[in-house]
Amino acid sequence: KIPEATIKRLSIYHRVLNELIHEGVEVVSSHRLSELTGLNAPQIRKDLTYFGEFGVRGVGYFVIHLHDSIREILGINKKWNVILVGVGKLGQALLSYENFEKQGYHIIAAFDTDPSKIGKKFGTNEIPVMPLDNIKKIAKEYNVKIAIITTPSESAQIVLNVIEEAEIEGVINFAPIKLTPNKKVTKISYVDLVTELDKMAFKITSS
Amino acid sequence: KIPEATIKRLSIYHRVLNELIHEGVEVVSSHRLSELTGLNAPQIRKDLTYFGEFGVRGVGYFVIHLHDSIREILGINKKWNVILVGVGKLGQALLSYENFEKQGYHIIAAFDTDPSKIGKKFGTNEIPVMPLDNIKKIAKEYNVKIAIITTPSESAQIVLNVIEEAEIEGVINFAPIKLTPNKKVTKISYVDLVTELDKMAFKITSS
Ligand SMILES: NC(=O)c1ccc[n+]([C@@H]2O[C@H](COP(=O)([O-])OP(=O)(O)OC[C@H]3O[C@@H](n4cnc5c(N)ncnc54)[C@H](O)[C@@H]3O)[C@@H](O)[C@H]2O)c1
Ligand SMILES: NC(=O)c1ccc[n+]([C@@H]2O[C@H](COP(=O)([O-])OP(=O)(O)OC[C@H]3O[C@@H](n4cnc5c(N)ncnc54)[C@H](O)[C@@H]3O)[C@@H](O)[C@H]2O)c1
Repeated sequence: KIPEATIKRLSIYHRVLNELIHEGVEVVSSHRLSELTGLNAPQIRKDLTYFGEFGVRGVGYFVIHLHDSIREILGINKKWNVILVGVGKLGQALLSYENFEKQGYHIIAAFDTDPSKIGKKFGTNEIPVMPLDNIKKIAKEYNVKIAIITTPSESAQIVLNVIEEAEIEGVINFAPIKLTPNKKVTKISYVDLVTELDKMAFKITSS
Repeated sequence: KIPEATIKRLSIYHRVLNELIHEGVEVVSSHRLSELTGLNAPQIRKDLTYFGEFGVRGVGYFVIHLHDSIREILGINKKWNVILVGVGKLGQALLSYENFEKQGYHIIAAFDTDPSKIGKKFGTNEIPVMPLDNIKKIAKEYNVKIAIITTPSESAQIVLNVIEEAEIEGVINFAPIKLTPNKKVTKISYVDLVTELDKMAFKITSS
């Protein structure tokens, strides 16, 4: 059983490696990883060595290899069936986003209360939009563990209740409102793209 | 001049504090910050003490206060004029997102090549959509430092060229493609919402 702090650091390496992949970087040194994560290089090398990643002396680690290796260690390199609730502008953008599939995340169904959207299909995968009372059946049938909420703030709590009722444990909430879980097992993460603007603002102010 | 590693850690605290605000948490201990960041508690306390944040003995730090304090230290608690290029599903969702304004980010204009969108206004702030050849003039007039790219991948590099030509230094790229900057001063960040799914997948697999 990997200690929680190590898992946290591994997920930080993973996120940074993702960004390096986007930037087309092929090799990274522990020194550079240290600059990018705020963690010290000896700690990084210790973590990676523990998991059998030694890098190439004088060169560094191969980014894509290390990224895939960490996905495996963290147990996330598998297929995940996902549902999305709230098929508005943001929801539709996510339903058409090809990268989810590439990393093993399959949005298999979407849900909305708007009758003009129910029955329509979105994205290259022709994802069907259904009424919310189908969530439980779909979640069971497809072993859905993750749900994405992209409804207006005022609907988000009600939607969370339905998602938990369907025994889906992971919830990614895009609505800018605090949600109250009904079950201990429920994990809620909040996405706020303000964070991306803040990161850029830091880079500009500190350059 | 704050060392780069310290700035990195401050921005990590800032991001974590953002999440705590979303979760409605009011007080946080250095121990809890350590669990959430993967950094050790003495390092966290040392950083915060250096900047005059002592917390309350036996209680911890007040989340909103610490968050605002770090924004100030990092120099990002000011108004920023931002532009967005690519007014599709994702672009429109961002133009309607109220939280940007709240944190000081004002999307003052949007740009698109689609004639049916040019001249239309989006979001509660009625943001106008203009042709790309207006970017330079708008960027100068409004001292725009950050641009958001939400076009299809095939247009993203061309759009980056126009943005750099307009002397905008910060670029937040949502298109899943590597971009090549033309100027040394340009900062490009890549947003990939797959990262959010990965983080949730970790939490589920490691619980
Ligand atoms: N986290 C971020 O960075 C970020 C960025 C942009 C938007 N947002 C948020 O994402 C959410 C969606 O934004 P949008 O611009 O796509 O909104 P939208 O109004 O375009 O879409 C909302 C959709 O939700 C549906 N809906 C309403 N109530 C519902 C319910 N009870 N069950 C199921 N579906 C329901 C509507 O019919 C509509 O299709 C908003 O809460 C917005 O604030 C967050
Ligand atoms: N990073 C992520 O997590 C994430 C999530 C969803 C979508 N995306 C990406 O965001 C982008 C937009 O997605 P979408 O679903 O909104 O697409 P979309 O097709 O709905 O919108 C694209 C918009 O860009 C405009 N456009 C095309 N070429 C242009 C140019 N040269 N200059 C200005 N505007 C131009 C189009 O007219 C259209 O309005 C895509 O690249 C998509 O892959 C990323």
